[in-house]
Amino acid sequence: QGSSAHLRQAMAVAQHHDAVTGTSKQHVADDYARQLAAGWEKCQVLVSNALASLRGSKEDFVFCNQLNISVCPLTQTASHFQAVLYNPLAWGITWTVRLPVKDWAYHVRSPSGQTVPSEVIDVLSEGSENFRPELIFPASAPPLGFSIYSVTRLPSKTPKFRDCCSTSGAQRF
Amino acid sequence: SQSLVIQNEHLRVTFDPNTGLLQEIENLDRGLRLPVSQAFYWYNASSGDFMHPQVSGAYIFRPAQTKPFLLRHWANTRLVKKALVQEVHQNFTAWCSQVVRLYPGQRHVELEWTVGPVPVGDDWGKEIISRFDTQLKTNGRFYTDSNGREILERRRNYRPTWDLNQTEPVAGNYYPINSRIYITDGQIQLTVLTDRSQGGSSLRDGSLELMVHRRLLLDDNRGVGEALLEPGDWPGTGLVVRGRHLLLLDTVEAAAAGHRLQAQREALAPHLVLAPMGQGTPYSPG
Repeated sequence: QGSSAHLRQAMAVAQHHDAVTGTSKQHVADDYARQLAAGWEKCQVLVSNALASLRGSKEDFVFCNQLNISVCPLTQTASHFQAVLYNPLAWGITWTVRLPVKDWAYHVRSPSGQTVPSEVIDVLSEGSENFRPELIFPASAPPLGFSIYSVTRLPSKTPKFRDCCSTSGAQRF
Repeated sequence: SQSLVIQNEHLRVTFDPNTGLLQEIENLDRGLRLPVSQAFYWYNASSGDFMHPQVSGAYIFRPAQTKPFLLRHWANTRLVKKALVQEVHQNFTAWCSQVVRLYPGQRHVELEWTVGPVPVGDDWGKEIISRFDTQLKTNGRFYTDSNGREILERRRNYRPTWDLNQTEPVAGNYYPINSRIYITDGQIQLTVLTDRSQGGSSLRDGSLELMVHRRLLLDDNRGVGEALLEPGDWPGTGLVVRGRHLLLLDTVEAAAAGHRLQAQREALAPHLVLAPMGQGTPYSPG
């Protein structure tokens, strides 16, 4: 059973000027963040239920809250997964989806089953030993609606080269 | 020393081949070119002085000097050119890097900055800014938003409702930015959209800056009773912050439509939910 009451409560508490401006003691700021995170956690259940009833099928929905640092255990381990893009705007959008993955070649299909162009790039800066592959593909979603893309890993080899042109301003400079 | 360029159908972004810093933005649709340099700087947080004991802290931004320190004159760069994305990775220091990115069809330049943990081993609090410098003749004026709705004109060292005796040449010209700041010479407009509220200003004609991170060592005596130190997770070496600035270059006439729609896309960005394939079970609300 999902509920948005927790997030509403946390947002209400966060109207305090200390929460808005960051002028609280550290442990208070941490508690604001804790309340918001707990509220968002409950909302994820709510969103999953909504998607299940809108789609007519219950899935084990996963919310990766650390995509901004290229962390998502599901996409970094699974060979097949779905990406549901929900658009809260009142007009259609196209968006470039970036997902951390574990290999270098994937097949992406649009909601209508068409093949979507996709690429995998290495997001780590030069000089780092290990790779951090990230899958990129263009996606679109209708106004106040969602689209479901299916992603399948293809057998591939680690690329023989890194992305071109590692130039070091410092060295040349 | 081949030039470092990324581009899509609408924009071309050029970097200085020697320093790896941003050098010029070109709006290909309008035939606009604007030399823009962008770099990270830091203000040394004031710990009070004989004139005024006021310290820079959670409530009060007060740099010790009006001139910020340039973080580094150059960046190590890595160029990624693919069909679906072109980006330049800039590495300034161990605790400051940025990716400048263009996707096909995009009418803005995305700067994804990562700052932190800010080192304070020298016992100096630091306030980190990203600053854009152009030749635009902005006549002391710049524009900031209020909660993403109303745009307010700001004038350096001036207040519309009282005769300002400016005692803080930097902090006295800083304003809250909820979603955007822009400068214009009446023809061309450079807009920066933020993905969160930040402090910002234009302290010289043609220049605009946004504060992306702060790490302070003293309390500013306004009631918090501790420094804005934000140790972050274990081992408490300091918070690492990642965010994005979107750069839009356009004519003054067309700029508003561009930044207003993009700001909506930014504030109400689509949400991604993932699911393993083939494990669904039919489900009807009934």
